[in-house]
Amino acid sequence: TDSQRNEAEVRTMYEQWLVKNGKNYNGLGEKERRFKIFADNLKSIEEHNSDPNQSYQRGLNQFSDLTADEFRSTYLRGKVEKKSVSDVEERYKYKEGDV
Amino acid sequence: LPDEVDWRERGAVVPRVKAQGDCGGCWAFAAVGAVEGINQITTGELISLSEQELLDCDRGTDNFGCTGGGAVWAFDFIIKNDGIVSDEVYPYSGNDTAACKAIEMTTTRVVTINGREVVPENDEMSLKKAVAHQPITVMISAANMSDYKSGVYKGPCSNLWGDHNVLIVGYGTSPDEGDYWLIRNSWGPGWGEGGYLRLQRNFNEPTGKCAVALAPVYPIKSNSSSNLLSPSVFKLVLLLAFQLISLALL
Repeated sequence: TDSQRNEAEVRTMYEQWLVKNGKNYNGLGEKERRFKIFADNLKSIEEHNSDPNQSYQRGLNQFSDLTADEFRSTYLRGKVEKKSVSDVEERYKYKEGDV
Repeated sequence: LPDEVDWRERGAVVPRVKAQGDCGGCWAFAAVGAVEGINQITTGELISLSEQELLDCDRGTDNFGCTGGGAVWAFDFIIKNDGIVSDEVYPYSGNDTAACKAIEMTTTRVVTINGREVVPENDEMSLKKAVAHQPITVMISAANMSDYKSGVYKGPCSNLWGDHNVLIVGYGTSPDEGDYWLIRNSWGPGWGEGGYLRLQRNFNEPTGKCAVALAPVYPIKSNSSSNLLSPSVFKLVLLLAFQLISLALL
């Protein structure tokens, strides 16, 4: 659609994003591969933000050249096991009328 | 309970938003933030503490450095370890390749806790009561939040049990988007609202939005003699001692 950016525009945004986030890639073709991931993420962000009914905005940041799997495998390492929540305490148990 | 709480305004949150970098150490940042908070609330001292000490030293049973872990077990380590040092003494390196540094705990200022407890699960009102008393660590499922920028997150959640350890530092209500939890993340100030996320609160599922009410955990610090050793009192005692010595020498 005309609201979608053309590739040249996206490339310019990509180059600016690389500088802002201090990114540089080693492998041959890596920069182009990352550009495609970046362009897909940007498209998804702009589609989301074009919906006025959304309760939150999305935007470019340090993760914008990562696939969902890459992001998940590096940054989502919290773990909880049932045994760790065995000692539930009443200290903060809410009762009607609590002040 | 207060309609709004923001522990940043009460000085119980280190102003600098920290960044875990390419290390899966969210659990250490959540645990450290909760201990920084309860320590300030109890002693009046806001001391930025060391996530790296947890990554290097609390390793091998439940927590595994950059590979992952949970704040709940980090609290157990801090109790066993007789405290945690500041990140000035033990700075963040963003990896877990180094061995645990032997810190001379007697000469270094450490912050101690006396225990940890779990908020009644799947109960956002109890979680609200807990947050009204201190910052609380929680697990959220955050895979769809990588490019969150602003607003109250009501978007999709990646799983039912949570995969990212973060710290609730307050709650409130947005006129447009309704009730929210104020969450301190560890992805740096460039992510979200200056490093913070507002997550939908009073969700129609007992687990809360994105599992936020599934396993909230907090450290306990009694108002005991350990406060006499808080840095400011420590300095005061030192000054007084020097005064007395100099008077005696005159």
